[in-house]
Amino acid sequence: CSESDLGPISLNWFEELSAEAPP
Amino acid sequence: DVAEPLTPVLPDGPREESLQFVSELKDPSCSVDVSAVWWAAAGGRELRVVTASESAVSLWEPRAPCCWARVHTWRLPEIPVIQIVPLPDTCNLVCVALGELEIGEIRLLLYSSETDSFKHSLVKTGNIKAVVGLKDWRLVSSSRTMQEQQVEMVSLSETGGSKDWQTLMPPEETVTAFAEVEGMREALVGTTAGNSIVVWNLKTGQLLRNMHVGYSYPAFICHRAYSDSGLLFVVLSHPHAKESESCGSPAFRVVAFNPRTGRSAGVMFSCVPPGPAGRYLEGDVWDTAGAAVLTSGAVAVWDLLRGRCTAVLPPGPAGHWALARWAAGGAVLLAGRRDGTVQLYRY
Repeated sequence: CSESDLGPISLNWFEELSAEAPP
Repeated sequence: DVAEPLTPVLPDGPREESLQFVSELKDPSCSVDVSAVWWAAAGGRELRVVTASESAVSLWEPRAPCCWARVHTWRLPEIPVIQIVPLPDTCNLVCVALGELEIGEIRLLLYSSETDSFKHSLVKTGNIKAVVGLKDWRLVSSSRTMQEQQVEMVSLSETGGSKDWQTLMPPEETVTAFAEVEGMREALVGTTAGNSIVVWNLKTGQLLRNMHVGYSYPAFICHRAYSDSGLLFVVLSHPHAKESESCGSPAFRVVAFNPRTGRSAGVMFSCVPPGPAGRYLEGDVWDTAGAAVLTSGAVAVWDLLRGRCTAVLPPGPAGHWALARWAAGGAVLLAGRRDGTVQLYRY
């Protein structure tokens, strides 16, 4: 699978989603 | 106790890995589950086998050469045992789920050095839909009342008690299975009855993502998850999947998710070997090795990253296989029959 299939990839997805998600 | 020759039925040429018979034990009761645990022994710890029948759980210790002796049986006559819940990285501890139709309680079975006795303790009760043991003596479960779903993590103590509880935000759909994200202590994934993969932060309890994966492969459950290069890879199985013309009868699937966008792509697909093997019934995953019991009564093993069946244990004259579990870091396969026979194979 390529990045174009899956959209922009972030190595820090866990920290970023934790910062964005409701507490 | 002579090594039993195997005649693997492989779809595509000679096997690269194989199963080598090591030893056998026989529990006189009908088996509902089998597992392996680390147990303290002179000078360290050793791998022991745990067998569960509906009313008892037995601990077996190795006795040279190739023999097993039952060292203790916990009697649990009140509620039937449904499954053994593996707890990675623990020692001297067995976790079991008990109930009728669905899990009604979770108990810890252990040896207490203080009182020099075996005992068991209650961890949780409820209408429990899914449970998983995580590293660092943690247990996550989902339970459902008429009104709401509750997802909780409990930290277990070495004496069989519960030290700390953390509530996790529940998704709307019922959680069907959990898998810890390897290498990320605070990340947990789950599969839901609504064909979604959900991701939690175990430290904060936040529900980070709910990623729907469509209805092409309904009722999947997750076995294993790991994060690599910004993608979340999840190993799924399809316990009720039917054969399709395009891809045969599915067993396991590795899917890559981008947690940022929620998009997914199939990485590898492992099918049941063609022929009379039957459909996937239930299985276990360790690292890149998947093992499953098929409706024909055989056990099949796959290299999940190559989508390749590497070995098949055919049902013998003594009966069909009913259980397949990995032990000792994937190096040992436990294959069990309903009559209580358990055979260990080196993989």
